[in-house]
Amino acid sequence: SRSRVLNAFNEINNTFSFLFKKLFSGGKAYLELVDSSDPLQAGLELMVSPPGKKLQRLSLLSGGEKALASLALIFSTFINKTSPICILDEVDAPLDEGNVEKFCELLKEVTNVSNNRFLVVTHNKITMGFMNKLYGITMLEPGSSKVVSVNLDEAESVSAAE
Amino acid sequence: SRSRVLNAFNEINNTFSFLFKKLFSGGKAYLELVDSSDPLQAGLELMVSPPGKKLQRLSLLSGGEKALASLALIFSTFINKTSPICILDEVDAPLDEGNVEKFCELLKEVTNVSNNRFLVVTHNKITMGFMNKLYGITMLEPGSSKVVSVNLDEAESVSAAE
Amino acid sequence: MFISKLRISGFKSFCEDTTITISSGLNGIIGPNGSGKSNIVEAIKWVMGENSSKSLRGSGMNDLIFSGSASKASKNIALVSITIEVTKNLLEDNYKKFLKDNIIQVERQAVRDSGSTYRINGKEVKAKDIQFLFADFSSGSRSSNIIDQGSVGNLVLQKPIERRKVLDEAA
Amino acid sequence: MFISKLRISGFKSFCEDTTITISSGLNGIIGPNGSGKSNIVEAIKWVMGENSSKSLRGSGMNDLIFSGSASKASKNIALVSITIEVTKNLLEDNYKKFLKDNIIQVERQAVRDSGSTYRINGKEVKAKDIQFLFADFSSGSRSSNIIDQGSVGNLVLQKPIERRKVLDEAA
Ligand SMILES: Nc1ncnc2c1ncn2[C@@H]1O[C@H](COP(=O)(O)OP(=O)(O)OP(=O)(O)O)[C@@H](O)[C@H]1O
Ligand SMILES: Nc1ncnc2c1ncn2[C@@H]1O[C@H](COP(=O)(O)OP(=O)(O)OP(=O)(O)O)[C@@H](O)[C@H]1O
Ligand SMILES: [Mg+2]
Ligand SMILES: [Mg+2]
Repeated sequence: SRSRVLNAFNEINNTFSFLFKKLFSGGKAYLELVDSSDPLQAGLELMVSPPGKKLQRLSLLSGGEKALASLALIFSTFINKTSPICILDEVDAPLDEGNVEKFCELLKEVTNVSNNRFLVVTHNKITMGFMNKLYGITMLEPGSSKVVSVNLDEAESVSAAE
Repeated sequence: SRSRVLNAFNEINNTFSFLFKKLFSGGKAYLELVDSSDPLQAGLELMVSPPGKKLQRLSLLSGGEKALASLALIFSTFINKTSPICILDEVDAPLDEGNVEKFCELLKEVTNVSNNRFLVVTHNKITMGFMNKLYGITMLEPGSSKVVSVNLDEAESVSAAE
Repeated sequence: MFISKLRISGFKSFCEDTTITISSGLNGIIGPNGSGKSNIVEAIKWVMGENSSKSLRGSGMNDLIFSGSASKASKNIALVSITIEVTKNLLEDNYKKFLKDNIIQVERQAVRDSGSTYRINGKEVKAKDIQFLFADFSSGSRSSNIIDQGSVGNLVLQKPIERRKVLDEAA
Repeated sequence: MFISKLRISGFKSFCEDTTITISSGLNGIIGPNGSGKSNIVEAIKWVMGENSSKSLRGSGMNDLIFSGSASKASKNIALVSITIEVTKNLLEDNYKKFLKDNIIQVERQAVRDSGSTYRINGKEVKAKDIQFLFADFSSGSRSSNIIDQGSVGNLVLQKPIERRKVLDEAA
């Protein structure tokens, strides 16, 4: 199944490069198999250069750039398979407003293309606005969680209660 | 010296319990010396129960609760000493709006009480509103950082440019 | 096949019997710090077979059962159940027997100081059966479809040899 | 004593010679992802003596020097300088000689493929002198006064024996 891994690699690599360009509005990124000529033993390396910047060590990327590059790879694994559920817990926390917007638009496209259901935990008002359904979790009685279904227009008051 | 560490412990413990109650609007928290009867060898343990909740393992706390409890301890070390600068890089990221507000009010008080200068990196509009001075970092030329001094009313447009 | 409903009772901060419908598309979970959002994520991981303390933030099964609050007594039982709608031909033969009207309900229950038990459509099964069922669905609690709070940057921070797991799961 | 001015030139993404005034109270640093905010934090750590790759996100001194962009050539020198206003009586005797009008300027410069050098008010000193100067100020790059991005929850996650460092520094 060396060929299976190579096929998966090529498919994910193409999707990853494409999604990266979308999220970063440019730049260049691709995957590489490293440390071994055997695809079953090799490590998976990321080569990333945001628009206008040089290809550098991954560690030098900013917090938001690391999150966005990670999301490009995460989405390229979601797109190529169907699963009972996909869960994202506060993945927008390190992103600035412009990047939250781009992340949300990509998330919407992925949902249309892959038919996957998403559970998205967020504190971000922009992200809330992209949801089809909203569930508010509260602790009116301290220590005891309750769920309230929220209308998208009510979302404003829910987060005001935050 | 054993007595110096015990004095520091008592001072920080009192400040920590007080600041915790302020940030959480209630609840209870204190420090404990553990694993050794010798204060020079003991570990420092946190005992934390948010309002209405039982004292539990720290690991069970939510992301925001961990950040807030950490900030109570961090501020109690800032308050008791003066330093050339105190730097907070995106510490408000895991907090909901209500807690960002509480964090900012405490930050303002700490600045008044301790005369410490703060450098606060943030993406949060509420936090920006509490700053005395604002510096916007931009990359108009890709890959090259530039600083622009921003008026607090201009802050709206700067974060819109994010 | 996809999850259409989630029921949580006595698991972590969910003292009350709680049901959440999961619709197609984007389902947002919002609320203040400490209200229980990540606990919902962990309930789903747990019912799909997760046991790791790191992944559930607890240090044993008892940590997962509602331990009481200022105003409520602790519980002795934690229950999580998910309802999965399945297209018959996508299921392995040995699981087809469980299928009722294209629905498979998976339930896990923990009793304080005792272990946990699994049920598929009410019939008790072993942990291994749950593992195979979800391996089938190419997901499961360890699959790369769940991104925990704070770990979004991990794929970039990992060593190449750890990151390749993403490749192995896709192949 | 407090830092009143920061100058960055050729350090990480700061290709341009940049000066930031630090006022009393709260100084906010804002801007889009990747614009250079955390690089400013690291410039301050570095000039105060930090060398750890983990703390500076690089893997060697060369990573700290502007390596070029799509439109600009790389630099060979990185320079960071901080201006500290000091009350004379708070300074140890051996540092009083540096004091000029209650100001101490600390500067660190790195040359590509070469080491880095330190200066106090223009006079070259050893790394040890910088360490003692800042130990004096009970801060310094490793002091608990700098909370890195992503690490605010660390105090809660640490083992008790690691956390006690907070106590030792305060005593
Ligand atoms: N067994 C238990 N019994 C009662 N409460 C529990 C139990 N386990 C965890 N909790 C509580 O659940 C809360 C954590 O909930 P959770 O992590 O889901 O919050 P959250 O909504 O994700 O918050 P954040 O926005 O800060 O991430 C903590 O206050 C914790 O004390
Ligand atoms: N030696 C260098 N030469 C040129 N650019 C560099 C160098 N080192 C780091 N950079 C760039 O600096 C950028 C990171 O900046 P920084 O971490 O300060 O961003 P930030 O403003 O904190 O962003 P975020 O809001 O995402 O945390 C990266 O894009 C990185 O490529
Ligand atoms: Mg959470
Ligand atoms: Mg940063």
